[in-house]
Amino acid sequence: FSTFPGSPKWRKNHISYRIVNYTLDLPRESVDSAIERALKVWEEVTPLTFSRISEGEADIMISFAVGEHGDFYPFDGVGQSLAHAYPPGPGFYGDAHFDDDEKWSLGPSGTNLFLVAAHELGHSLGLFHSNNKESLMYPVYRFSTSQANIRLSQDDIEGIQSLYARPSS
Amino acid sequence: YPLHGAVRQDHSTMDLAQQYLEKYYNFRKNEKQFFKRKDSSPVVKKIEEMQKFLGLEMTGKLDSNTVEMMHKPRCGVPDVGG
Repeated sequence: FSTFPGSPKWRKNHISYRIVNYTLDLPRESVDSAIERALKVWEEVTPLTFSRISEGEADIMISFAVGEHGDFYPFDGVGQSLAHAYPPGPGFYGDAHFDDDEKWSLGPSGTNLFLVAAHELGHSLGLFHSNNKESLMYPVYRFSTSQANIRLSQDDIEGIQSLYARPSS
Repeated sequence: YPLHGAVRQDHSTMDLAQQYLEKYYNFRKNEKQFFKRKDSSPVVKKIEEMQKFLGLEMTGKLDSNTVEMMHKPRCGVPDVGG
């Protein structure tokens, strides 16, 4: 695993998130559920808890966009870059952006939103990429039906717990 | 005659590789002139760095496995650097 340079992390255990807009590829409640489940993947192995707000500035702002979308990293159409996210911090830090030129899905066809969201939210919490092919934080997208329910690798767990320690319970 | 496993280094492959290394491996744009000679050492080193991170054989060349990997969908966050 690796963390961003300087190992930025949230200086609190309760983190807010907001889904700013939605892709038309999926029903809204499916997007809500995919994001909630993706956050739970990290919640289960850290002391962190997450709560959703529906307006105002959250720690993690989640949005869908195409092409140029207001940061210095325009999306590139279908394929290659699927999404990106920023390390913990104020303002746009911590935010996660999803390329809406992709065909988002929750099954094996298209691009699995739950899997990509769990990866991107790993960045929002402070993890950088891992060169371990078994890790969720490996940069190249690979969906296998066994990943319908994501299992973090030991590498992912050691990485996130190097920032936030183990769950308190 | 391309060596076994090498990919014909047409422009699109070179451009893909240059963009990929700039975007994800901190290959600085001012090294652009190097990319015209794919066997220049900064380029070879950068290709090897990418191959090592992604778990590919470190050939330093744009072989078929490496080109195939660069075409795969991925996260837009870089693999190295700030």
